[in-house]
Amino acid sequence: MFEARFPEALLLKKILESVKDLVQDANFECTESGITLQAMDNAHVSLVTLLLRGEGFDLYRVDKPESLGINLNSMSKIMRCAANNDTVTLDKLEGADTVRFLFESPNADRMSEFHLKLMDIDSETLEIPESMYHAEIELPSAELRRIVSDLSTMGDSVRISVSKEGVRFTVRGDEGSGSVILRQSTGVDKPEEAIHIVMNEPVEQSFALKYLNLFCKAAPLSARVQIKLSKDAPLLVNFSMNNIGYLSYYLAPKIGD
Amino acid sequence: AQKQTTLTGYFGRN
Repeated sequence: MFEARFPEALLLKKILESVKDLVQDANFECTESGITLQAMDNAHVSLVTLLLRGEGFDLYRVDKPESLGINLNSMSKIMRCAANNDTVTLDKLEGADTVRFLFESPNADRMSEFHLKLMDIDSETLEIPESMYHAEIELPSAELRRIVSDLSTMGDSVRISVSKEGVRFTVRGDEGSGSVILRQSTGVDKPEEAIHIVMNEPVEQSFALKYLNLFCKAAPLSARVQIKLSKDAPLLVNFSMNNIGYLSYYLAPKIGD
Repeated sequence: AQKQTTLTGYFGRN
């Protein structure tokens, strides 16, 4: 028996919106400590990792670890049938080939349930080494979304350079070029708008804007985002969800000229 | 031109 109750459907809806355009099918690994998901896009250029801790749920019970293979598009269609403030209970009996979605309105006067067929997904998990990053930047997630969207008007890739002057995002395209520079915030008036830059070493790498735009679909999950860069490692873009867990993305760099 | 790398070149398979 597996059972997990989300206090609000909205959180699960936001998570799905942030993942479903990168990954079609994924295994939700449910263990005593919580739910995790790790999946790459078809091109193996990006990877999503999700952690939802058991203690972040209203109710969480796993008798035996379960791997729920789910088509995210189907799950997203079902989740659209939930009101944002409905509670969502996912449950699966041992040996069952479906997972049940139970939606309950806040005053318990409406209940609906959907059963989704589970899939056998042959997924390969990757060993992600604990990297020492050359630079770490924390900024408002809306700011990152804006930069990525603005620069996408001029080209396909962004060069991110971290130096003493700050962090610079540069795009070059057939019509011209553009850049945005962010500097470490000095005032602490509005900590939620602050930009923090920790540079251990200057670093510069290029990334496909197409993927960064998809990652920024997670901006509604978290007011702040962390991006971490190393010379010889994929970019890490991390959205923390308070005490519940996180949604992280890794992106392989573009190399050469 | 730039070449897109893949993650499998950086992360080991489990």
